[in-house]
Amino acid sequence: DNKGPGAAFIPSGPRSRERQTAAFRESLKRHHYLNSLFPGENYTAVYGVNQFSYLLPEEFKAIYLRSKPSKYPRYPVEAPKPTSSVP
Amino acid sequence: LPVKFDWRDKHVVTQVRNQHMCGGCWAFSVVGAVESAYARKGQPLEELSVQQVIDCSYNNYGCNGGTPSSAFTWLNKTQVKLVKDSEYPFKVQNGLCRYFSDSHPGYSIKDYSAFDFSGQEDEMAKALLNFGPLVVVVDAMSWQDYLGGIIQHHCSSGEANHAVLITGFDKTGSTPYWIVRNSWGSSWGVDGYAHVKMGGNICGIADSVSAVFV
Repeated sequence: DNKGPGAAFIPSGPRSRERQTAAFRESLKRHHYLNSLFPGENYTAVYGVNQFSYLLPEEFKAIYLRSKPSKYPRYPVEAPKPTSSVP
Repeated sequence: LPVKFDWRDKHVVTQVRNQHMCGGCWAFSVVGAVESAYARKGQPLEELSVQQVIDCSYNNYGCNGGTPSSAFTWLNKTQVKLVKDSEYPFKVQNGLCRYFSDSHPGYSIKDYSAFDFSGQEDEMAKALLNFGPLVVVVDAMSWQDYLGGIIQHHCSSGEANHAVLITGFDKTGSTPYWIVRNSWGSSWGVDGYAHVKMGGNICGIADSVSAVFV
C-alpha cells in the first residue's frame, strides 16, 4: 500500500508498483527478523520502516553502498614510558 | 578520556546532508571532515562543496563510488581548494569538474592520516579528541532498516561499503557507542546519525579510519 508509512519516500523512476510492494513486504519480514534476535538487550538498535523500505536490499546496496575500505597500517600505540624517565 | 564527547557540542560539525541517489558517501564524509577541521581552527563553520569532490577527484568514480583515502590523496596531492557549497552546489549526479582561479577563496588541506584502529578503540577515541571528526568506512547493509538505538549486531567487519563521519562517543551508559554522522538526510536514524557500539569493531568501524589536518 503506497499510502502506508514511508509513502513519502518512494523513490522516483521506472520501478513498478509491484516491485516496490514486493520490496516493502520483504522489508517488513526483515524488520521482524532483525528485531527478534536480541529482544532483551539494553538499548539495542531498532529496525523498521524508513525511506529505504521500498528498496530491495540489492537495490539499496547498488545505490547507497558505493565505498570500500582501504588497507591502512595499524595505529602505533606509544609504549608507556617508565616513570623514572618522566621529569 | 571523557566519558562523553561530541564535536557537535563545539559547533564544528555541519548539518546532516542527503546524498539522495548518488553513491557519493565517500565525498560527503571527506568534505564533512574538512569542514570540521577548519571550524576547529577558528574559521566559520561552512558547508563546502561535495559536488566539487565528486566531479574533480579523478581517482574516484563520483556518484558511482569512491574511497575516502583516494579523495584525501587527491586533495593532498593537488592542493585543490574546496569552495563553498553555495558556489558549487550538489546536483545528485556526476558533472564536469569546474576549475577556479588561484585567487578564488577556498579550503585546502595540509595533510591527512589513516590508520587501522581495530582492537584499539580507546586510542581511536583519543584520536577523535586530538584530530577532530574521523572518516570511517563501515558495513552499512543493515543500516537500510535502522531507526535508532545502538547498533551491536547484524553487520560485520571485513565487508565495509559505506563512508561516514564519527563526531563523538558516549560511554555514560552500559553500552558505550560511537556517534556517527551519516549522509542520508536527517529523517534517517537518530536525526541523521547512527549510534554504533564501541569495542568489538562493530561494522568494521575501526578498520579504516582517517583524519584530516588543515
